[in-house]
Amino acid sequence: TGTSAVKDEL
Amino acid sequence: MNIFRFLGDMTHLISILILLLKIYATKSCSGISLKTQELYALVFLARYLDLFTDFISVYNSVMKVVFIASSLAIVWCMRRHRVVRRSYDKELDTFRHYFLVAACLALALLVQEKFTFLEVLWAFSIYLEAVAILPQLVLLQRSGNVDNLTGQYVFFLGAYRAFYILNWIYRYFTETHFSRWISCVSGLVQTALYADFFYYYFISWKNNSKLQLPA
Repeated sequence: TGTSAVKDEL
Repeated sequence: MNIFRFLGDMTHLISILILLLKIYATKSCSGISLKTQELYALVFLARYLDLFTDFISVYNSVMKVVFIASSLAIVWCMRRHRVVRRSYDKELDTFRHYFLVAACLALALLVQEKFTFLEVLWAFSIYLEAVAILPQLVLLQRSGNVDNLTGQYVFFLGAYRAFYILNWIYRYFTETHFSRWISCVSGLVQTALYADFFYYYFISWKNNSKLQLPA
């Protein structure tokens, strides 16, 4: 997916 | 999503609810640093720009909206609300937070994952969040006695990033391609800044005394 893992956090 | 991150987000939410409760119930923002609140509003606005472009989950989107809306509401309240703004400690809240913004922006331009608009702003928001509490801690030391709700607000705010550190450790061991040293280093700095506050908070809790920060 476009969002790397790091951006799934608040 | 893991339990540490969930606890971290809930602790963060609780800290915001406590602050809203304090302002709403007492119609006063004494002891609260407007500059810290402005920095947090900037942190959320810079970090959650992907709110409309990347959908991750309902939880993620709802929490982003809550954080942005609450931080802006608190800043508005402290600046515009005719009753609340009178209790703002303007002469004590003198930390030059524009330097923090400039320094974090400069650092984000130098150190980020990819030199793109969103990544630079994301790194900026991570660095700024680490130091955003400084005006508030300075204000607490200057105003001497800390009322309970303000003390609890700062305590939960510090605890949330500590849970995130546990979350990063957990993800490091459970996920293969997990590298997020920008958040980790900033998160450690952020939590370390609360260290002395936590110490005095614990002492006041143990002695069941008023929270006193040394001037």
